[in-house]
Amino acid sequence: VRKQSQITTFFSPG
Amino acid sequence: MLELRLVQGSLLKKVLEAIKELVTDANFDCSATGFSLQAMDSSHVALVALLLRSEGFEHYRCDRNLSMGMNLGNVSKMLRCAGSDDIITIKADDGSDTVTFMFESPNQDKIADFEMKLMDIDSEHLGIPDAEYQAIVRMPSGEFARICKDLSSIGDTVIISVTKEGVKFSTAGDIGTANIVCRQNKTVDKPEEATVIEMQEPVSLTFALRYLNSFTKATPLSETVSISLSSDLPVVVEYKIADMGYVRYYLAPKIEE
Repeated sequence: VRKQSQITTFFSPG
Repeated sequence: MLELRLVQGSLLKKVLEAIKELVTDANFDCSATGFSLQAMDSSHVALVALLLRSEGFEHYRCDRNLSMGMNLGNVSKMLRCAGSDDIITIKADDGSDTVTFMFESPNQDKIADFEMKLMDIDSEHLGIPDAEYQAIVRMPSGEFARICKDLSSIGDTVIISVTKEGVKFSTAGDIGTANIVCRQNKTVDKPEEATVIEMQEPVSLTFALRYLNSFTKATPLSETVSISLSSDLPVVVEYKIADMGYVRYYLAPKIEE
């Protein structure tokens, strides 16, 4: 089973 | 004071159609560099980044950096009132809570202005690091749109795999499975019809098709699309806007639990 990851997991604020 | 005059106003209409399905409200940022936007969809799975460089406008005046919060559905309603050949000018005064869209017909016999209320939007700006991608696929944008649409009638997710054989789009659903392979094809009459695969190493990633389908709303902006893939990064789906900039979509992959 695959889970949807989020953009914020890869890119951080800044 | 902000005044941006775009002779090819239809570009702006197409840009709005390309992003309004994904994002509801967003800040448009205006600086000396250009007119830009970065926003995530409500579930933070996808991100859109738009840049229209200042050099692409016939007239570009932006006295100081300005961020204007807008509901994209409302912007789209306003821009749909512009004719496809109209010149569009975006105007705003410093500190104003409104933005004005002015539409001029090509022979100047009709001039309309539409004033829209701005809104305060809290949005975090994400830093997107430059990355070396394992594979970059360039293909006709219409072909990519067709593949995403066709596969979404079979399944909800797509596995995009790049090998030296080509790029494979696979899905599976209750009624069956589907695989579409596109091979590199540079021997075409026009460069925009080519499929070009630059691969450093094979890569395979899984994505939700509904987001990719939403990205393909940008198809009218460019004849070609580039898809950049790396195993530990969101895919980048880029539509270049001729002489002006780009719309880039980032989509987080589905990962093993």
